[in-house]
Amino acid sequence: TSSLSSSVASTEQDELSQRLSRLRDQV
Amino acid sequence: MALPAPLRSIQHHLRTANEHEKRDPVVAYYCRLYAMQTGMKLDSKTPECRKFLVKLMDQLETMKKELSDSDSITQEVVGNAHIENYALKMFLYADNEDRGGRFHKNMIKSFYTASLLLDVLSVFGELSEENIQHRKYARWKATYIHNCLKSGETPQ
Repeated sequence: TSSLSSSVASTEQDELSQRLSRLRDQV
Repeated sequence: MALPAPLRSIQHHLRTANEHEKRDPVVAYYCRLYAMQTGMKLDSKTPECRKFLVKLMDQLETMKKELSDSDSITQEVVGNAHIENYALKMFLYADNEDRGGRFHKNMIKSFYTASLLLDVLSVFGELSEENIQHRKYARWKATYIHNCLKSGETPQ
């Protein structure tokens, strides 16, 4: 269970990082 | 939304963002961007921090859309100049009051806000030595004058 929850956390974290990268893409 | 304890160190930058929402939305945007980046380094794993940061990201994305006609938002090099000019304007106002012997809450706040905005400049890259020195001086002055006024002393 703990490895599943840490995997979910890591995926959500990646998603946040991706959103941040997209946000900072220069138009 | 309440700020989770592990993210406490970004509270002043978020407050500065709120205070500039109408006065200067570009300043508000970059303060939140700084808070977002710093917050992700502090804690983006625990559910309460993640929830807070997702909300902050939603807010940033909305702001970017709303401000899409501003070069300071679409081109970070222009944004960098905007924040740096604003921070130095605050610094110079407070410094001028200080040198004129006019000590009051507004100038303390200007010194402190200048130091927070110099933190924000780090989203664009490493701070220059000059900005590091300005930030250190502004933060020290804000604390020193605040303490003097509190204890009834005249700042030197």
